[in-house]
Amino acid sequence: PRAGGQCPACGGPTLDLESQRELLLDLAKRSILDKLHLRQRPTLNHPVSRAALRTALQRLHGLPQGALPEDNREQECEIISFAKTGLSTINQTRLDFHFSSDRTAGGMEVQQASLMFFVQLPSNTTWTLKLRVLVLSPYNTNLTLATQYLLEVNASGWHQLLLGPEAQAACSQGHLTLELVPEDQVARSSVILGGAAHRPFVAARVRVGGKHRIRRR
Amino acid sequence: GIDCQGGSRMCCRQEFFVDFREIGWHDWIIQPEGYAMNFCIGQCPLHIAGMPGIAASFHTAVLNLLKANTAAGTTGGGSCCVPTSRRPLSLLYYDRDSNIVKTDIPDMVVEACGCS
Repeated sequence: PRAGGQCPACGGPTLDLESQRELLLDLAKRSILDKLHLRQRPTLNHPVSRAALRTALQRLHGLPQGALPEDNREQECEIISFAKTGLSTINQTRLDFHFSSDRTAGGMEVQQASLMFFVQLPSNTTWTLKLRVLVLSPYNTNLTLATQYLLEVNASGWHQLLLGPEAQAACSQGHLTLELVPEDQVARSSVILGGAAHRPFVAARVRVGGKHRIRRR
Repeated sequence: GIDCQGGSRMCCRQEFFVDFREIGWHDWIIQPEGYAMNFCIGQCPLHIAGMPGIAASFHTAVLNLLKANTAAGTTGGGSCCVPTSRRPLSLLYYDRDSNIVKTDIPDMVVEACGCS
């Protein structure tokens, strides 16, 4: 309807088309942010390279799909968190993964988590790698060992390790630290940590918002 | 459902596409390129109340005629133009830790409108 008339639906004053458009765009932004449990759009501090994005999405499609949430108040999502290389020495490398507190505040439950890492091996060699899951204990700021895995790898390329409940719980709390401890010199130089397309990452399937939605309702 | 065209005043679905590049969100929303924030608009005179927004069945048509002929005597609230079918919006985006998140937001896109 033309500006200055009366809105046929609500009887209020009509807006000119430009103001109407502004109002609708603002409504669209609010609606999306609200459904993603975000107060405002995120500012990206560490942009991800297109190569890493492409690699990760290819791997994501390879993961088994989970069951749909039975309760439609919850929302299921998949998160890919790229490793930030933490404190490292010649004998071990630490990988830190962060999961946004927006989601953890709204009630986030990790259903499944896998570590994806790339290995470049000399041909016909096998190497062993110890992977430790370190968690913050409630009483002190030091990281303590929650569990560890022994990996044996005999081929170059991407490898996936399904992480257990300790690692899932750490992701649900928002921060996971993994420590790679190569068993020998070959292994030490084989895990590819850097490079745009080969950054290790954790792919997690998460259920968000059950508690959050009920509280708001 | 009926899509709004020209000056139609009856209940219909108004398409409204939000281009994420236009609102400066294309840096953090990887896919899709925009969001069809369609909405329902228009009037629902009593004799088409309860119309599901699709070609009414014969039964509905008779019911509407009865309503129209006895509309004067009826009291009670009007009928509203509301979504009768919706689908989820699948999003792939970066969160503030630069994690990639893939999620389906249920009931975000209005597919059809009708009179309550």
